[in-house]
Amino acid sequence: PGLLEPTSTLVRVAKSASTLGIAIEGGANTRQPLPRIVTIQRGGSAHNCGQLRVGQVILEVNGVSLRGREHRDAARLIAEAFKTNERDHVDFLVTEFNVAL
Amino acid sequence: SPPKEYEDEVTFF
Repeated sequence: PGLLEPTSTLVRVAKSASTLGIAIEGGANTRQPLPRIVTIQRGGSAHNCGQLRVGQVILEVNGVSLRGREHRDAARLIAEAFKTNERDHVDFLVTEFNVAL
Repeated sequence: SPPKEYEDEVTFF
């Protein structure tokens, strides 16, 4: 696909470790308007899952769009998704393309 | 120059 047709992938991360083990940058009103994964820590849930990659942009968390959310708001959403006991996993919709969809 | 928060805001989970 070209840059105008980015592919998105739904990744289900099981809460297999005590931490999610990712770092994100960006958010609304920054040069990176949707959060981008900048680190995946070995031994964390995301690393154990094996499907998340540094550079992927997170579009949704558990079906909730991150569009228009500033960094702290997006970070809070991700933190709460990992912390809640309602699910034993976190669903991320990610795209490989570093674009603002 | 880029927005300041772009450089500053990185959150680890």
